Amino acid sequence: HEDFVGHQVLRISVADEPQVQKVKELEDLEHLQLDFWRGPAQPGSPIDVRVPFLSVQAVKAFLEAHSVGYEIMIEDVQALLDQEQEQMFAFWAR
Amino acid sequence: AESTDTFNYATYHTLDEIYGFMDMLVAENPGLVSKLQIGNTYEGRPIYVLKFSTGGNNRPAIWIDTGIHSREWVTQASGVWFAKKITQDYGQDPTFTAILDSMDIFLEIVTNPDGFAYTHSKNRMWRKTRSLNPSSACVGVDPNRNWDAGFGMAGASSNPCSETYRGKSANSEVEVRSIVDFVKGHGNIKAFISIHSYSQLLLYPYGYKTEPAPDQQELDQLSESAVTALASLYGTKFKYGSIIKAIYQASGSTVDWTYSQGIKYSFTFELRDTGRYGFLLPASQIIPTAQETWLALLTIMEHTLNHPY
Repeated sequence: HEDFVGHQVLRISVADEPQVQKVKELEDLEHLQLDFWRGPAQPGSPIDVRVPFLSVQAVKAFLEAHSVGYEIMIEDVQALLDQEQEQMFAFWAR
Repeated sequence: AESTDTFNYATYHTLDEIYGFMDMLVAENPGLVSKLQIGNTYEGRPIYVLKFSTGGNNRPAIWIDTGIHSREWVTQASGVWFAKKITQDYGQDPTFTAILDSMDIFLEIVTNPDGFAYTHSKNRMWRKTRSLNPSSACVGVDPNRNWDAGFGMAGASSNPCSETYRGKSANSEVEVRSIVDFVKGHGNIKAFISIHSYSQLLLYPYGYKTEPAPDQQELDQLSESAVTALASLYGTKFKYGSIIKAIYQASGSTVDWTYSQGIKYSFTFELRDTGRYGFLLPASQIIPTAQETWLALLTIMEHTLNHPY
């Protein structure tokens, strides 16, 4: 099973088109291994991106450097996955 | 589960459990439900579609699919719930009975079986198919960018490592080709609804171009009615509009192709996450999500019945 410990999902708020373009620049940086759950669309539409543990600091620094607002939507993806698995196993056990 | 009455709709299930559910539903409703195999996946798994019919020959039909993006688990789970709901409501709910007395419903619950199996076995975040790309170490194609509608235009990626990789050619994915062949072979599908998650949107063509669809006004009005019906249950707010206007440019998408085939009522749903779970929506939200979505589906199906074309 792929492991998602330390992966975070950031919810990015883009105020205008230049900020949308800034986030699209991130999308092109393959080495960050970003997984856009909700891609860059229009100003005002939230952008959700799963960020691997090793890329979290770099991505946050990039966003802050360009005054792009974000919040942490999911603190640790693996923790949610574990909960999901537990729920399924509990069902099977029953 | 011994029957579809004891089947647990409030938990996520594996591919085998969903296929087992289908067989139980068919066995319990031989006069109403049948299971069609429309092809095999890249890795050789059968691709099943449930057919709900009360008779007739090649009646006008409604197509609903879930799970084309494999990680969007609430959609396959909702598809299972829809299947049971159809068998429960036929003969009970007058509106729905009228629909099924005149039209057939085709429901493909697991539209990307290889990807879905992979989300259970290896990578819960997997979205694409599992086909191998000769020119790359990256696997899979985005099955919602692989259709022959604006294929190759902006709004999809030519990079096999991208989550929106369109594939080497339109219909290159057998999971897509199987539906294309089925739709063309049937020839009388009047509504096509492809269900994704998440972001609470009801979308209609086009995704690959800004030009409004010829039926844009009717689709917009129908969308408004459908999202109003959806919100009436739990207050879940959906936005609606053309794909390119409501979110972004997306080429090679399912409903742009079905619309190009003359299927006027072509819609994509993006189901809830009302909170902060994204694709990891807790199982406790499966049934509420399916219930509210069903009200929107009923609105679209009833409109299709009452506006033959």
